[in-house]
Amino acid sequence: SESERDKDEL
Amino acid sequence: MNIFRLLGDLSHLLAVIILLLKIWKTRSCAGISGRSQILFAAVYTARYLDLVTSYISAYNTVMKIVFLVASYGTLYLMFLKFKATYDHNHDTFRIEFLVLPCVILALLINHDFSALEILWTFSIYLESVAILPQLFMVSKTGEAESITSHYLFALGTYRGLYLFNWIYRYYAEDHYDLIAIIAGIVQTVLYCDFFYLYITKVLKGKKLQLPA
Repeated sequence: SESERDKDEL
Repeated sequence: MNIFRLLGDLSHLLAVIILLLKIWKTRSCAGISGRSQILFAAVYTARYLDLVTSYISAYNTVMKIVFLVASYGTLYLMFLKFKATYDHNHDTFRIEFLVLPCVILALLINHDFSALEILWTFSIYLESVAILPQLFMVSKTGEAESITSHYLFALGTYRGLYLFNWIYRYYAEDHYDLIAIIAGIVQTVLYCDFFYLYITKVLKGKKLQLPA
């Protein structure tokens, strides 16, 4: 959803 | 994890391996901007501090460690082991003009005003422009070795593939992160001129040489 950062992306 | 994300990570991995191998095999870091490499080390350090605070997956942990080790390994080769081959006369881009605006922007535009989040945001902004000293060096000397061109192509492709990952995720998962997306667009756009030269020259077996 809106603008939450994904901690899995490098 | 979708195919664009995986290919993006692999492209990123390929880039750092090409760079390390180039320096190691030729025993020289000629044509490589130490200033860009310092910025990349700062990017990985600021972004991957969460290695010690949160565990995501084995893949995530291993990749973060590889990028950190490769980045500091590159700095070691450039500034210590093969220091004599470092072309500092052509590596003159003022990195404070990149770092300071990124610090200010990270303090102003972030997801959450906490130390780790601000460092993550700073790393995203800094990564988007970290290649500028390298591109400036290529433009200053007017050329780049083929292996340096392959490195730049793989490194530029990586964030371009992340853009496709984010487009996919927007439609498939209703997920988007404007900070990462806008910085990713800036980062990819900076490579466009280089991509054009790479495709029209390097892939046809010619050396990357800028018009006089």
